Amino acid sequence: KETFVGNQVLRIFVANEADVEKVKELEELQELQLDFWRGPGGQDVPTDVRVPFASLQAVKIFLESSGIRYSILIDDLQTLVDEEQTQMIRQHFMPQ
Amino acid sequence: SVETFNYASYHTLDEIYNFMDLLVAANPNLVSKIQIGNSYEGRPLYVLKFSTRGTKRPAIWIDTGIHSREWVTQASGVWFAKKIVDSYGKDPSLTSILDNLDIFLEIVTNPDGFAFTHTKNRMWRKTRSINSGSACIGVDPNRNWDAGFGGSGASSNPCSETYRGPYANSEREVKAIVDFVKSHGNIKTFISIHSYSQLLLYPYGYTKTRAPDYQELNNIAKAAVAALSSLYDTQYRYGSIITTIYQASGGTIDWTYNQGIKYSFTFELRDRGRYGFLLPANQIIPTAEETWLALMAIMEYTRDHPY
Repeated sequence: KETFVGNQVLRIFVANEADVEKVKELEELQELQLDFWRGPGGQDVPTDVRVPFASLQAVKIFLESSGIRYSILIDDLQTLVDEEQTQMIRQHFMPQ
Repeated sequence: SVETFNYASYHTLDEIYNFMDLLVAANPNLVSKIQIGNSYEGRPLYVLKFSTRGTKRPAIWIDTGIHSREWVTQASGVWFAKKIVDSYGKDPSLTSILDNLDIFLEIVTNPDGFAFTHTKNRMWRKTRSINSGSACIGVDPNRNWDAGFGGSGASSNPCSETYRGPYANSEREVKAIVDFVKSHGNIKTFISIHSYSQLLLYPYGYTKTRAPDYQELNNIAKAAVAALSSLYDTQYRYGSIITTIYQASGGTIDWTYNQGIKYSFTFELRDRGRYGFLLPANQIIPTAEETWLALMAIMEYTRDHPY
């Protein structure tokens, strides 16, 4: 079973077309094993990307050095997956 | 039973398939289950048909879960199915829709991927087909349709999450719908449901060219979003795929629109900016409830504006 320990989901805000192109460059870097949940699109819709722990530093440095703003949407993905799993199990054993 | 089924929880594929059987058994004069094909791994592809007459009539198609990790969509599909049977004969508007049109609902459009999200990889998006010459599995079924196939906004790399596949309709899950839509020949509205960007979109995604029915589709989307937002004030944006979110070629509703299904829409259901695909289960019912209002707006328009 694949785990997502230490994976973060970053929300990237692009300010212009040059930023969009930069994020598209990031998408092309297969070795980072990024999973784009949304985008990269235009300036109106932020891009969300799941970043494996091993690629976190590289991605953040890339964004910061390019002057692209981002925030952490999900701090530890596995924690949320575990919560979801716990909730499903609990629901199955509770009377409706 | 369909009455004790927990609609506020996420369920496995087996549980959803069992739910379908329960729904059909409890409402044999309204609901039937049709198998439109098999998935790559051999799972049946089921569609629920809601119909009040035996003859083939104009129809509305709704599908959920083509991207397997978007669990709130399959969960909403289950809720919609129950809502339809509960509303028929009680809600005058839904009753009149079903008196004039059939509704087809495919709750788990990508069952292989959905099963995989429950067992191996919660974040799986694609189908599970093997790609010749690559170690990477699966095709993005929302890039595999014959509409601008192979263009910008889809990847030719099998390891990409937006891999388009080797050719249009290469995925059985896509081909099954294509065959069904073509053989039916009288589908008037096609709504494909995704999550989580809070959008209601219409064609096109592969080209900046405006759809010929752009203005009408925009008006319908505006009304549908207003209905949706009236319940919990969830803020939706609407517009064509390419202008509202990003360029995407080989998408579902671009194909259906080019096929002559004028009322072609795709939803991105709620998230509210915190959870992505891991929307907590306590938000399933609010999500389904508000989406239902938008679906009703589109279905009512279909009923009132035949073509």
